Amino acid sequence: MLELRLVQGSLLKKVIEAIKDLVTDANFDCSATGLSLQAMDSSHVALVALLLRSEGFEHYRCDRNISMGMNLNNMSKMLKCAGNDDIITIKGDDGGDTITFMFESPNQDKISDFEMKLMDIDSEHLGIPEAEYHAIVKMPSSEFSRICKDLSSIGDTVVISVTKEGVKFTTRGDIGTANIVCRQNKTIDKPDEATIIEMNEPVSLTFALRYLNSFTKATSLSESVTISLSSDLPVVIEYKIADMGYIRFYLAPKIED
Amino acid sequence: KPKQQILSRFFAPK
Repeated sequence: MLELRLVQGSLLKKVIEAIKDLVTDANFDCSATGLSLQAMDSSHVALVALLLRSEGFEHYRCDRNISMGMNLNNMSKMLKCAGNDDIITIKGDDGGDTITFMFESPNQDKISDFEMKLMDIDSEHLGIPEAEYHAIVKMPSSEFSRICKDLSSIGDTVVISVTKEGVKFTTRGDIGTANIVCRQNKTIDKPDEATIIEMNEPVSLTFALRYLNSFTKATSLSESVTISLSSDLPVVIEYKIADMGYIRFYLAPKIED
Repeated sequence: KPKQQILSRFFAPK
C-alpha cells in the first residue's frame, strides 16, 4: 500500500515537466526515505536523479519498497489536469499495475482521480560516488537559464571555466564567439540572487548546450542552481526543491578528439 | 570537434 499526499502539488507538476523531455520512461522508487528516481537519457550522456523526501509530504505511507515504471509523457498529461494549487495524492497497491493520482482543489470543492497504467522498465542504476569537486558555483537559476539559452543561439557547445576571476561560459559558432563571465557577488541582500564560487582548483570543461538547456526546464523549482565541476567527471547541475529534496542532472563532458 | 563521452565511462552500474 502506497499513499503520498503532497499539499504543494505544483511541485510534482514542475518536476515532471522538468524531466519529461530528457527521459521518456522511468522507475519511481518509493521507500521509507521518500520518492526517488534515477534515469538516463536514451544516449546515456545525461542522467537525472530526483529525491522527494518523505518528510516533505503531508502524509507518507509506503509499506514496502516498490518501483513503479511510468511513462513520463503520460504522467505529464495526467498531472496537467491538476490545478496549480491542488493537493496531489499518489495511491498505489503493492504489485498493482496502475497508480492513481487524486487532485483536490484548495477548498475541497473539486476532487478528481486519474488512474494511470504502470509499465515494466528495465533500467540500469548507476552508482554515483561522492566526489570532491574542483569548483562549485551557486548562481541564480534564471541567470544560468538565460546564459544557456543565449549561448545556444551562437554555438552548440559551451566551455565552462572556473578561475579566481569567476565563472566563464564560452561558445563558438559559425557567426562568431561569445564569452560571459559571472563574478562572485555576495554583497546583495537576497541570498538567492548571489553568485558564490568555491574553487579548490581551476577547472575547464566542455558540454553540449542542448542538454544544459533541457536541464533549465527545472528553473521554476528553485531560485538558485548549483553547478559542481571536476576535470574528468560529469558536471552536476542541482536544483534544490524547497524542504523536500532535489533534482540533479549529471552530464558527461565532451573531450577533444 | 569535441567528442561526447557517455556516463558509463565515469559511473559503474550498481
